[in-house]
Amino acid sequence: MNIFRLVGDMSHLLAIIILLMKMWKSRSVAGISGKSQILFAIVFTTRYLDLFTSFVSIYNTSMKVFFIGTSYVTVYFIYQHFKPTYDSNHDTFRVEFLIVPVGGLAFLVNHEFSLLEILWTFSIYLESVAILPQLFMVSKTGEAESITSHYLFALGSYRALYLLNWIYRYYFEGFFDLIAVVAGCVQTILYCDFFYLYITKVLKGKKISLPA
Amino acid sequence: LEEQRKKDEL
Repeated sequence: MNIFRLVGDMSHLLAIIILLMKMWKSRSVAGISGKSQILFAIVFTTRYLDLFTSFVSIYNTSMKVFFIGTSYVTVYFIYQHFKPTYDSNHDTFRVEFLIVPVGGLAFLVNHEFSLLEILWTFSIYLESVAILPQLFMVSKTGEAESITSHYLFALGSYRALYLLNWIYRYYFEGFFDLIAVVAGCVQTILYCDFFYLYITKVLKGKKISLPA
Repeated sequence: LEEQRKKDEL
């Protein structure tokens, strides 16, 4: 494992912990898109089915279990435990517009036409766009709490770091996965506008608020 | 092998 991959994973872990801490400490899920979190739960569930078929390492298994577990805890917090604080009026992105095309694409463009492989491909494609309901919510309400911004920054950085990891692996290991790389690029590009706002506003102590 | 290396990532 190279440094980019490790820091990327840690960034992903940090994002999830920030989100859980925000919800738990403030007893609120305000500003968080339940739809994006459902998509992430689907992403982890469909990607890590290989937990049942192959063992890579303790690190690999524990991270996978952590990601799946916390994604369900997050969805539970939003739709059950802290439901009264969930801002469903602003969480109106139509997820079927993501799931249906992504499902079709995974069916058509994959490495191997087998169930696990198609589900893996589906999860890679879906992850690349899963943040859209959350970004849509931020643009609709025109603001994001600082803690939500930190969460989004850590989550966005993770895939950007994976891009560096793939460049490294291409040069030093001859490893190249076109599906993951293209989806990773799409995913990172979707965050660019947010990254800009984060650097120009949040890091200077202001919260993100967009003109109405 | 290719398969294994891919699944090594998260």
